[in-house]
Amino acid sequence: ASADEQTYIVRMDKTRITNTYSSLVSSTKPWHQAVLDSLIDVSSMEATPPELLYSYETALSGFAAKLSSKQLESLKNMDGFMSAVPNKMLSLH
Amino acid sequence: TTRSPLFLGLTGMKGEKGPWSGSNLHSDVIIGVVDSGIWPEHVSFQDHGLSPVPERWKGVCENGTRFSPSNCNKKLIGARYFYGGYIADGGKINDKEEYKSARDVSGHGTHTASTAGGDVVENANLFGLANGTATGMRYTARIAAYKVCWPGCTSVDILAAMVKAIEDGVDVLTLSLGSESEAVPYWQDYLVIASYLAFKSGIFVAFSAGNSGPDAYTVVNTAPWIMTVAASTMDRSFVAIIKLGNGETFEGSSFYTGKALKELPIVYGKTAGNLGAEYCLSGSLDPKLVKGKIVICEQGIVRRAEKGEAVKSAGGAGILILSPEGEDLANEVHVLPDIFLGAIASKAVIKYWNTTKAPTASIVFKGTMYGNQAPKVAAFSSRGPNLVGPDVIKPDITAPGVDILAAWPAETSPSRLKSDKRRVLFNIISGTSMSCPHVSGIAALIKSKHKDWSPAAIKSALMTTAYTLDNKGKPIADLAFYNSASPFAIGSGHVDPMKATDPGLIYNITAEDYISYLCSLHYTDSQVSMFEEGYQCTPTELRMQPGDLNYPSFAVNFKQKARNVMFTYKRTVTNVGIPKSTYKVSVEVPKGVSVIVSPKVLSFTELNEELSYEVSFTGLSRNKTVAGSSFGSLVWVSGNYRVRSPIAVSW
Repeated sequence: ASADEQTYIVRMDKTRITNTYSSLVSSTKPWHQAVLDSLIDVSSMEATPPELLYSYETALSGFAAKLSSKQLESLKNMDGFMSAVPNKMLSLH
Repeated sequence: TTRSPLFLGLTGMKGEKGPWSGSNLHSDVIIGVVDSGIWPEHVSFQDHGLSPVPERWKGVCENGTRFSPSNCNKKLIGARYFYGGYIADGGKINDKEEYKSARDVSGHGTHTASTAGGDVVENANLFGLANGTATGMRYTARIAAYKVCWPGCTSVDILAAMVKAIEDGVDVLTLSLGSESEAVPYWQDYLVIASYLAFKSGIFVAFSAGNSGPDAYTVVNTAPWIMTVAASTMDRSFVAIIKLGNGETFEGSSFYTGKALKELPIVYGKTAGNLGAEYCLSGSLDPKLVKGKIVICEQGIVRRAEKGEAVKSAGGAGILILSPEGEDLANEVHVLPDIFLGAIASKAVIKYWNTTKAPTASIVFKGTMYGNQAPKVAAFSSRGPNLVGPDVIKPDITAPGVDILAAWPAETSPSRLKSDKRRVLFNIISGTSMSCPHVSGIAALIKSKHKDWSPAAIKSALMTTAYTLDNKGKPIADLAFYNSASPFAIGSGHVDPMKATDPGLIYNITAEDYISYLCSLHYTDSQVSMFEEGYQCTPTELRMQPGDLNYPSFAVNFKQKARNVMFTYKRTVTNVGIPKSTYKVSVEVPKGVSVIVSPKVLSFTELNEELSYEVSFTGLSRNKTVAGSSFGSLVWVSGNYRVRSPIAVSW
């Protein structure tokens, strides 16, 4: 399962997400977490649920999360998905 | 840093004349340093004489291991740390060796932060070397540290830090980090996207160009809204002289300050140990062969300080490190007597060793020397052309990045070796990491003088006033190729803070202009939406050419085009100098093209007036000799103002 997981920076159209999936979003649950929770059905057969690392609200709409390939595929099918770019290792110069 | 303020013309003392003087200098410019953290107790981060923290500041000093809000003051006003991406991808934070807080153990972040905005500290030195008054480039600036680098740094953590820095309200962002090579388009690079978002918020963003030189196409962090900084030398060196048994002598560098090494046998490769002995890898050296001798080590595989540690533990008396290419003498602190030689001397040493039965050498250490021909671009500094956006010359500028003395954590050895128990207040290190905060600090200085200037205006001022002749009046040399440095090594040239505060004209660029530029690259709407959500490129933008971006330099690409094709680019300059002034154009024409500028004279009648010109580059059909690239410049001249743009033509 670990080998199948990767960390991504995910961009989503917040307006479309909150409109299309209004039932997922509540005052107690931020939309980022709601989106990830909606992937749990897909991930129920897998070792770990999607892990939210950072959520972005102001400068850009999205989040960073650790996802399995199946979870990523489900995410890509959501209305409002824009992109998912894998985390990469950089170094000091 | 010591010396670089003087070398840059900033002068070394508070209150002296120069760019640091003037009643209009604000002390509330905030520099965000995205790096390995900070050592908050360091004297460079004292806040004597600073006014209260600006009310607009939204940042905080986060609690963590050995770090609390009480570690911050009116100088260090923010400290955050980000490790989610590093841990998620398998990274480990060893609590015994690393602080889970903004506290720096690497030294890198402390060094860069103090270079950009550290306070004035007299008698700063390393073992007595490089002694002087150390200051950051804008010593009254506030510093906010964003720790993203643990044993590694990840894009997820860097993005989180940059977004938070934007929200906190920094004015300048300095990032001395990046990938090894850059081959992804801008819309897939979140450092680039976050930099754009920062630019849009009025933040000047500088990145290091990378240390993968001198090969072409190695420059990274190349988006046009980023100031990409190369590294070059100052007129200061740390000299050691080696005398071979045959009487030949060569000059190298060393930070060793002890007694000279008398004539001793030298060993190398098989005469020093087993496989890996030529690189002096740990465990490869045979103490029986090495004890009491000088060991020759080739550069590469591990850090040079680690080679020194291996030689010392095997009983060696000294280490001689060879450079495979270039004449860079950027050294590291060692735990034993050392000398680092450039490629020419290295070849001579190997020739001597190969042809001598019992080779010997002695080494003397001369310490700090001043007055060298400088600047020279470092061989390690990454080079253009720009792989991702070939229509923009990268790097943009060069600044001091070789043998830079700046602040160092109290619990980190100067060699960064665990076995080294020495502790220092300042350390000398090299890299484009060191040049980048010089430019960031100078950008803060310009921001403090010109509060209303956009990040693009500050960038333009820095670039168009950069110089290309060294302190001996010769073209800035390239330590890798033994000739003069091209714009693909130094961009517009070496930063000149004094001139950058009063550039005469500026090439301004708005966030909208950058979006049009992305459209001109034929990015799809969804790709451009990574920068501006929901954006749709207009037909006009799609017809634009990338070279029309109002950039303060010109990259002209004839690749895959007919040689006699003509490129015409439009530029608009804004008068920020003398209200009524007339600028005449002067062109140094690159080989293989003709250049026509229209009009040739720009007459301004008031401040902030904008005037436009067009420049056409036509390939000469008879040109069959120019291969690769040719270079020139376009300069607008009025009185003492020289507003210079480099031209790079690629074939």
